[in-house]
Amino acid sequence: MYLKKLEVQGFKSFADKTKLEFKPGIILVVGPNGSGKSNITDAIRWVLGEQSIKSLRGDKMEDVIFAGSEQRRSLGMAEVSLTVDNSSGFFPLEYNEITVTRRLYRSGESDYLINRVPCRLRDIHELFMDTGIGREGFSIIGQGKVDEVLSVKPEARRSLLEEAA
Amino acid sequence: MYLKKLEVQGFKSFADKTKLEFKPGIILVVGPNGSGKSNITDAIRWVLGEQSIKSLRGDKMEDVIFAGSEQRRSLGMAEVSLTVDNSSGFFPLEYNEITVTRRLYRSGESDYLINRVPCRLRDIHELFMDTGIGREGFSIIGQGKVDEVLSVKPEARRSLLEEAA
Amino acid sequence: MARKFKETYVQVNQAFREVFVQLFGGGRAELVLCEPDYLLETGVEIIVQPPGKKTQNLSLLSGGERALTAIALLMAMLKVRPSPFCVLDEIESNLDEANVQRFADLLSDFAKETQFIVISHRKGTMEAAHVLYGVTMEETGVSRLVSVKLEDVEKEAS
Amino acid sequence: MARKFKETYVQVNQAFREVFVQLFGGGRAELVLCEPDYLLETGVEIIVQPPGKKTQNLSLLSGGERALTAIALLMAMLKVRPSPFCVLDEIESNLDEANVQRFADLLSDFAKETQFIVISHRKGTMEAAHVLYGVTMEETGVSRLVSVKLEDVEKEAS
Ligand SMILES: Nc1ncnc2c1ncn2[C@@H]1O[C@H](COP(=O)(O)OP(=O)(O)OP(=O)(O)O)[C@@H](O)[C@H]1O
Ligand SMILES: Nc1ncnc2c1ncn2[C@@H]1O[C@H](COP(=O)(O)OP(=O)(O)OP(=O)(O)O)[C@@H](O)[C@H]1O
Ligand SMILES: [Mg+2]
Ligand SMILES: [Mg+2]
Repeated sequence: MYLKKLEVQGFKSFADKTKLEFKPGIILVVGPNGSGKSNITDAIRWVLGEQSIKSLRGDKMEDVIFAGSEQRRSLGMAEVSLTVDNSSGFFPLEYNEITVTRRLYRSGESDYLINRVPCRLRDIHELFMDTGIGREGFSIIGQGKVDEVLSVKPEARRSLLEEAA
Repeated sequence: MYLKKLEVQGFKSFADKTKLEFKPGIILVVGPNGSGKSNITDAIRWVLGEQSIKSLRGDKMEDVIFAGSEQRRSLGMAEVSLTVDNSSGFFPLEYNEITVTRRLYRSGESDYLINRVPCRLRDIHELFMDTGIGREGFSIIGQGKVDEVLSVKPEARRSLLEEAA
Repeated sequence: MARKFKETYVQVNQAFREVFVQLFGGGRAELVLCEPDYLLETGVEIIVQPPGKKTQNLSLLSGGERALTAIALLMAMLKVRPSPFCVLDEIESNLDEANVQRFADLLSDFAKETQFIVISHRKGTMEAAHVLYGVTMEETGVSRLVSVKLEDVEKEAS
Repeated sequence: MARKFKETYVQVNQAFREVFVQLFGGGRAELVLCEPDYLLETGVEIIVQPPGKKTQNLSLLSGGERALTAIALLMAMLKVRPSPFCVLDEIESNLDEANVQRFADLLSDFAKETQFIVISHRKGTMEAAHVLYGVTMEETGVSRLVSVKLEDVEKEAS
């Protein structure tokens, strides 16, 4: 199982539809300060079902929708789609490819889809639960966060081990 | 007023007597990870009278004394001396040069000296108080600490302004 | 339940010992159960001894030594419980050039099992990459993706 | 007492506005009193608008934008209340090459009034230095100081 594609539109600084295609191996993202690299990390977290806006560096969920710039007005919706390869049967679904989509409107309404079929947020959570992927555990290390595993209390470190168990 | 010299012996990883000479302007310290650069920052903080072992990355005050290595045994004392230029009369003392010395023994005993004359810790504190130097305020920014001024509460930021007042 | 935790602890500890030595080029590190008799509640401590130095409080370690230790632990957990992919956002910013190189070599090793999406501008890490994306903001406030040629990368690398 | 605080606030705010524009090459920033009618107790908020972007929560800023903003505030306080010396331990680790250069230029400016002791391995900062010390641990666990020649620096710079 590996990530094949990330499509972002209206999510944080990615006002226009943007597509990243991934292969197995090491994919590097470079760019100047403030260009949007960590926003890509946030987009992956978000589409996997992250519910804590603090982990997305925001104040309220609406903060992930493109807020406009000096030259552009804000948008009414953020959408992120993540396509994963499932040819190894990693996920208990019939498809060779699984696309998970999340949308948020300024009204506060949300859409969730798996392979274009509407579903609930918890379906996305359940799809990735027990895989050690994403929001829980240690597969997404945010900027400035690597030292955390050393500075947490011994009890918190224990829960990290429990997740690996 | 500027720093002229820092002499370190037995302080953290500086087992042997080491002398840094400074001029006005920008003095750069380089070196690999773990070589001792931040220990120099700690030495300056300590000789200016820092009492919080946490700000020196330790657990107990004894932690600043050279603890030994695979090849060397630990030492019984840490000593740091800081010499400042006073030809501008920045400090209310008669000398053109002022040397502040701090020693700590494993027994827990401490010595404090100003120009080789024994004094108390509070004499060192009072010498630098109101100068905006050192332990208080913003003249020593430790590793990983620059973001703090942004992440503190508005009230804490207020006290920073008060110190500048 | 307690037995599963003990098993995981033993495996992660073994991996941690090995990865630590790989990254530090020596020394030793250990995960220690604070209360080995209370497997269901015990916390976990980390003991670290960089090569040639004495075992010390984690807090006394340098910025780079701490980052390298944290990376060793994360990689150890990845080894024991492989995740199909892993996103790393500038985790080596505190490492010097020599340590970045060891980190990049380790990453190349692990990349056979795990897909890594890495945000970095360190030369060593960039050289280990198979695919490169550049993010720009030519129009201020709006991010755009560009494909990156190798010469641009070398200019960007620090 | 309240008047002195108000005075300092006005001066630091003015300096902060200017230094921010110097470091960001544009945009604007402001220090705002949460409760202007309670000068003896009011907290202080920071409002930031990077060039071409909208004003946003500090938390949404990037790692580098936050570091640059923090540096602008610290330098502003140094401008209003000069300290004879200032120790900076790797404060630019999150800045890209272009921002490190602007930071180094600002440092050279301020260095006319203030002596800076800087720990860094960024090329831009190194080029602004007048004196260079190298710290090594040839004997493991024991720090030693060496004088550094310019070629060694260029090898070290990242
Ligand atoms: N909802 C939004 N609308 C528009 N812009 C946003 C939104 N949320 C965040 N941003 C902007 O995105 C930028 C942050 O991007 P990001 O954190 O991805 O930068 P980065 O490339 O990781 O930079 P660095 O190298 O400094 O870490 C900030 O300037 C922020 O103001
Ligand atoms: N009392 C002590 N006795 C011996 N060694 C010590 C003592 N206290 C700290 N050290 C050692 O000093 C080293 C840390 O040095 P320091 O923090 O100055 O490194 P640094 O050069 O700043 O590295 P980095 O670039 O990673 O920040 C650590 O390896 C630590 O174990
Ligand atoms: Mg970032
Ligand atoms: Mg350091």
